[in-house]
Amino acid sequence: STIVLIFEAPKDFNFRLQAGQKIRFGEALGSL
Amino acid sequence: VHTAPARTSSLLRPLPILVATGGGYAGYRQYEKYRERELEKLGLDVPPKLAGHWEVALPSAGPEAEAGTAELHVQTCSETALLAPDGPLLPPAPRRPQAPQPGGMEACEQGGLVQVGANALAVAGLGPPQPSGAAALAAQAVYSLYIWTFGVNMKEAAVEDLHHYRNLSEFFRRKLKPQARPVCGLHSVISPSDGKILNFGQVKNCEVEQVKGVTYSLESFLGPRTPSEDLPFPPATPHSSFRSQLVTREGNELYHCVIYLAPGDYHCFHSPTDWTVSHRRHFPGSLMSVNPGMARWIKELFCHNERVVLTGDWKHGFFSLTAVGATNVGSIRIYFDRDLHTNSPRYSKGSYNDFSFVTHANKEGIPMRKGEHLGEFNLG
Repeated sequence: STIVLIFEAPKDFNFRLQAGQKIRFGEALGSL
Repeated sequence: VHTAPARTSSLLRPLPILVATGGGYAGYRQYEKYRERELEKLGLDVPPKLAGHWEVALPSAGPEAEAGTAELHVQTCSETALLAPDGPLLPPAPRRPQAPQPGGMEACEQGGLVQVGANALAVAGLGPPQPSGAAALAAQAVYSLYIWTFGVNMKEAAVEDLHHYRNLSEFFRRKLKPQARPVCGLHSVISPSDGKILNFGQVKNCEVEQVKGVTYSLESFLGPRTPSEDLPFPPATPHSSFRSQLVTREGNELYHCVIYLAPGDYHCFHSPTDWTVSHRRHFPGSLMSVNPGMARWIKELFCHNERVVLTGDWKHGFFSLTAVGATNVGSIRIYFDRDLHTNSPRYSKGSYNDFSFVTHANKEGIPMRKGEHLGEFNLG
């Protein structure tokens, strides 16, 4: 299964991610 | 071949053809790989090889979808038919050795399907209620095989005792100990689930990348915006693109993130931020595998599969979370949406059904806190 988030945010929104990394519920995806 | 008797030679005749075609195909694949390596050495971008229409149609019409739905019925059947008030789904043996109840009628005596793992064992309604040892062993074997195959960490599960899970479906939607996943308080958006990050970033020209280089259209994925009276933001001007119907504030951009849940992952999902859910759109659809390999091969994969799109608002404007089903995981539950019924065997392609959580009594919709339980993927 897959979960897709699509959202609007100001230009300086930053993801704290690497493509292909494992992630767990509750860990940071990103913020301003 | 020449000396073999007639019957054998008729069997052997196709052999050379098979060897020639198989060898030819293998050679062609090797040449393809060699060519891609050479192009990469020259610094040229190798476009991903996408599946053709007939290759897409094949898996979505394959037996998997039927098996997934059929399995759901077995799951449902085992949960209703055998759930006598105190009736276990599995024979009592896998739970704890129990002394046979004097005259006690076990659920198994009523017959029906005992769901053991992914296979249903038919338990005839005759004879003594004591289950066969095979059923007990099968249950343990299925759970242990599943845990070992997918590297499930049972120490994180809210209930570690396997005897608690009456069938694989319950095991699949196990909950975690609260302390197993602390929610990050620092960042405004957290991961709604366990999984692997397939792709993320800004959405450009309304095309979202499912994986690097393979995209799908945002409008086919979310569907057309519902009539303006249902939406909390101003109606779009006729000429504006789909994107401007989503981005409601000057200077904002559209972002996306795709998280792939592998079979052994924790399959509940939570609210990724503080937001209000105002609308749900359910797209019945195929149940093709969504593993990274398929996401690289089938364009618009997520637009073929069954999915549930939740839309609403967060502090910066538009926000949406979409749960996309997959092979054997076609049932999607949203805890506050009792009207949602997924994984039905009959649906018309491209159809969807809408539901608004904004009512006269509740102008806002459903408020969700960051980390709050939101829904789950179910086996079947």
